[in-house]
Amino acid sequence: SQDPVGHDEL
Amino acid sequence: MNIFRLTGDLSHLAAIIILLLKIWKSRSCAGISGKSQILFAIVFTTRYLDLLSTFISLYNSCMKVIYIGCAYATVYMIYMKFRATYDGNHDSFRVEFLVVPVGGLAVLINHDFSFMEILWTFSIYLESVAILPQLFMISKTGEAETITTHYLFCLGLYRALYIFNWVWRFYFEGFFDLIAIVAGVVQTILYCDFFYLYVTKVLKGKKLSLPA
Repeated sequence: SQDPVGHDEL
Repeated sequence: MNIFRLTGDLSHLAAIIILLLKIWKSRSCAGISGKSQILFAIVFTTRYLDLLSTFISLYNSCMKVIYIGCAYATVYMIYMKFRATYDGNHDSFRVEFLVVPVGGLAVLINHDFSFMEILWTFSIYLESVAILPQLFMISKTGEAETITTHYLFCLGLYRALYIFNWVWRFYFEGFFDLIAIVAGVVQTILYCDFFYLYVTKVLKGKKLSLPA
């Protein structure tokens, strides 16, 4: 649950 | 990954490298806002902390490391190596007027009230206004070197391409991130006035100078 939102962009 | 996102990232990379090369080749950071560059270093640091926690792709990790490295190299050149050429008197934008409200907004409006997520949100909001000290400096001195305008154009182009990327992702992936989109649109709007001057002056071979 480190990255619940999931930002895959730079 | 789509073509808009890739070209956006490459345009961003081009901007960063143009700025570094300008300072390195001319041995001078005249006309460059050190404050904007510090803000960008903060933006990359707070956004890319996930380098330590989440692996997305080799491309993603490499670009993050390059962006962070270049941001700190730029700050180092302005405030250490070529400090004598830094035009601090004209770089008088009050950054606390950006950082404090942006920090408050990140705590209030975010996707998830967690440390990493608030830092990510802070970086998104801060990036949207981080160029203001640079634009303020240009409006104060009334002119910019052509190479500086190429830097700004690539930086603005990157934001504009990211908007096309979000339109693409919304239609083909059903993805949208309202925080990133609103901040990205605000950021792109800040460049509109500059885009106009770039097209009407710089692309016609004239130096960018503002009427007194």
